[in-house]
Amino acid sequence: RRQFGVIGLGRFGAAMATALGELGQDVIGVDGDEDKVRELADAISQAIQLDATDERALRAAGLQDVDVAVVSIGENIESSLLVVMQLRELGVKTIVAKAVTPLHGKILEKLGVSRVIFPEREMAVRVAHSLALPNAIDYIELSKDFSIVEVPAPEAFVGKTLKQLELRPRYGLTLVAIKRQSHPGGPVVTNITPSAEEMIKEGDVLALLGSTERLTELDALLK
Amino acid sequence: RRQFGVIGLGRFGAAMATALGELGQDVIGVDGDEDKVRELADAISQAIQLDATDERALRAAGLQDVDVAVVSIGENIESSLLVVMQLRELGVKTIVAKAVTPLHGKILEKLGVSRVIFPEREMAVRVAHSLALPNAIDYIELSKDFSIVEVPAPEAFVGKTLKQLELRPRYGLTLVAIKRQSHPGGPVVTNITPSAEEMIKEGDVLALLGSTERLTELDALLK
Ligand SMILES: Nc1ncnc2c1ncn2[C@@H]1O[C@H](COP(=O)(O)OP(=O)(O)OP(=O)(O)O)[C@@H](O)[C@H]1O
Ligand SMILES: Nc1ncnc2c1ncn2[C@@H]1O[C@H](COP(=O)(O)OP(=O)(O)OP(=O)(O)O)[C@@H](O)[C@H]1O
Repeated sequence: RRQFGVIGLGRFGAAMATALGELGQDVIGVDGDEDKVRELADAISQAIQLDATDERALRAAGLQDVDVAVVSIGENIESSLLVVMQLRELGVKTIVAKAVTPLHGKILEKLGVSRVIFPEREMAVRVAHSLALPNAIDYIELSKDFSIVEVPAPEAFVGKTLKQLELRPRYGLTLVAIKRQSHPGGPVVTNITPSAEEMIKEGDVLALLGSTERLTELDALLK
Repeated sequence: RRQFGVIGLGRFGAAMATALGELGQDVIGVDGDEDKVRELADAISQAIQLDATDERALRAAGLQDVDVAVVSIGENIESSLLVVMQLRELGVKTIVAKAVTPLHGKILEKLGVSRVIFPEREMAVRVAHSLALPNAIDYIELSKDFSIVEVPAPEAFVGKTLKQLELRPRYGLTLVAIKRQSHPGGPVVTNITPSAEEMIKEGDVLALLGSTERLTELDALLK
C-alpha cells in the first residue's frame, strides 16, 4: 500500500491531501502552521505540525518512508527548494512539486523533481481557451494540438443520428460523449463514445475531440 | 471583436490575461500593484494600475465595455466581492471569478458570477488522481464518472492492432489517441482516434477513455 507525503497545506496542498485521502490513499500531511494542520486532521491519516526544512523533524514524522512526496510551498521559493533537497537526502523516490514561476520550475527539475505543476497557470490557460471560444462550455487540452471542447448541440444537429452527421469526414471531429438530462432538473447522464445510431436531442451537451483549428471552426459555426 | 477585462494580475490573473492575449483576444488588465501592471504591459492590449473597488477608476479604464470580465483577487475576499458588484453596476454581461473557499464561491454565484473557478483545488484533484494511479502519466476528468488516462502502452498490447485488442468489449475502454516518437528524442506526434488497423508500438503512450472503475482496473493490469 503506497504512502504519500504532502508538505505545505495551503490551497493546493490541502486539496491534494484531501483528494488523495478520498481516493483511499495513506497520507501524511505536514505544515508549519498549526491551524492548517488542524483543519486536515480528520481528512487524512496523519496531520503533523513541523518545519519542513528541518530534516530531523521530517524523519520523526516518517517522511523518509513515503513513496511519493508532494511539495506545495509557493511564496517562499527558497523554502520550497530546501524542502525538496531534504526529501532527496531522506531518499524519497518520487517528488512532485508546485512551482510559482518558470525559473522556480526549472530549478525544481534540476533538483530531481519528477513533475512540476503550475496550478494557477495551467487552469488559467484552460479557462482562457474556453472563454476565447464563446460557445464552448469547457475546454480540455490533451496535447499542444488537440483538445476536447464541450458545446451545446447545434440546432442543425438535433434530431440527427451520429451516422447521419458524419462528424469525422465533414468537420474532422470525433464525438467523445453526450451529456444529457432526461428531464429538466434531472441528473446529467454522460454517454461515452455513443453508438452510430444515437440521435442528438435538444439540450444535449456534446464533448468533441479534434485539432485546435477544427474546434475553432466549429465554434464559429455555432454562432 | 470581443473584449476581455482581467482584474487582479496575480498568478492566475496574469496567466489568464497572457493566454487570452496569445489567443489573439483584446485584453484590458488591471491591478493596484504597479509592478504587476508593468510586467504585463507588452503582453496585452492595455495594462492599467487602479483600485478595482473604485467604480470611477474602472469606468475610466473602459471596463464597462468589456464582454467578459475575469476577477482574480484571492486573499481579500471582501475586495473580490466588491469588485464583482462594481462590474455588475457597470453592466458587464459575463463575469468569471476565482474563489479561494467554497463559501467564497457560493457568494460569488449569488452575486451573478457565471463561472466560479478554484484553480488550486481543481489542479490538485487532477494531479491526485494521476498519482493514485501509479502507472498513469496524466489524468483528465471529463465528468464525475468518466476520465481520460494517459498510460505507457502495456507490453501485452505491443505489436497488436486496435482491431485485435478489442479494447471496448474486453476492457470497456476507448482509445482516444496514441502519442508516439518516430525516433528517440524526436518530436511527439499525437494520432487522434486512430484507425482499427493502427498497430501499437513499443514506447507508445495511449490516451484511454473510460469510467473511473475501468481505468483503475487497467492500472492494476499494468503492474
Ligand atoms: N518550512 C516550512 N515548513 C512547513 N510548512 C511550510 C514551510 N514553508 C511554508 N509552509 C507552509 O506551506 C503552505 C503553503 O505555502 P504558501 O502559502 O507560501 O504557498 P502558496 O503557493 O501561496 O499556497 P497555495 O497552495 O495556497 O496557493 C503554508 O500553509 C505554509 O504554512
Ligand atoms: N482592490 C484591488 N484593485 C486592484 N487590484 C487588486 C485589488 N485587490 C487585490 N488586487 C490585486 O489582485 C492580485 C491578486 O490578488 P491576491 O494575491 O490576493 O490573490 P491570489 O488568489 O493569492 O492570487 P494568485 O492568482 O497569485 O494565486 C494582486 O496582484 C493584487 O494586487
